[in-house]
Amino acid sequence: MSQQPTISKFFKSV
Amino acid sequence: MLEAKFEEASLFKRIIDGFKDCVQLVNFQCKQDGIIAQAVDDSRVLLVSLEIGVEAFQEYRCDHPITLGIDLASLSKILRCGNNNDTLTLIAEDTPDSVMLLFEDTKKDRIAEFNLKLMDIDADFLKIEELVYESTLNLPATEFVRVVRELGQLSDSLNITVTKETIKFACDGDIGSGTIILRPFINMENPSESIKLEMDQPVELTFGAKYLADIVKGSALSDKVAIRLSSEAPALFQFDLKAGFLQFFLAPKFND
Repeated sequence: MSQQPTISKFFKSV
Repeated sequence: MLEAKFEEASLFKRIIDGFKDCVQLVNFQCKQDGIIAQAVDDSRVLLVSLEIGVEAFQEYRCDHPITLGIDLASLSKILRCGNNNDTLTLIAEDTPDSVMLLFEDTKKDRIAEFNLKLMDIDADFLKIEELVYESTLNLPATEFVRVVRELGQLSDSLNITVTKETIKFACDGDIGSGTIILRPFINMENPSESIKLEMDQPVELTFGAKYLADIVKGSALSDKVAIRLSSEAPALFQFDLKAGFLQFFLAPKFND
């Protein structure tokens, strides 16, 4: 099985 | 006041067509040095980042920063009205509740004006840090489209493995499996047909095929795509404009 992380794990809000 | 004139409406149409199917509500931030936009898809897996530099416009003026909150589905309806080779000018006041799209044919015999109502879109602006990538690929956009379409039929995941001399795309689904291997080469007569590979470290990543199917729509903008990959970081898929770019950052899938 594979997990799909979201983009907010990598980029933070300004 | 914003006045941004494209020499040909087709450029703005192609830009919007390049990402309208993966995000719908987008804040376009207009500044003195051009227009930028950023949006994340509903599943928050794909980040789209657009930059249109001043040189992309025939004329450009923006006295104060202006944010245009636009529903791309609505914008697309209006963009279908103008002809591809009409000029297209975007006009907005400093605190606008609508943006005007002005299409003029080259003889100025036909002038069409549309007003698009703006939306108040509550969206985070993400800080895109300069990531260190382990591999960078440059492919003809048509090749990238073909790989994604062909392998995407077999599985909902697509694996990319980059080694020193090869780029391998692979999928394994319920009905079967497939592999496409590309090797770098230089086409002297037609450089955009070349495949380039710069690799610091081998990398293997898996992506959701449905997101790649959205990303390939950026190929309307450029005959080349740059793909930058790094372990455990979002991949960057970039289509360059004459002045600016359309970038897609896609988070890879990880094994449990």
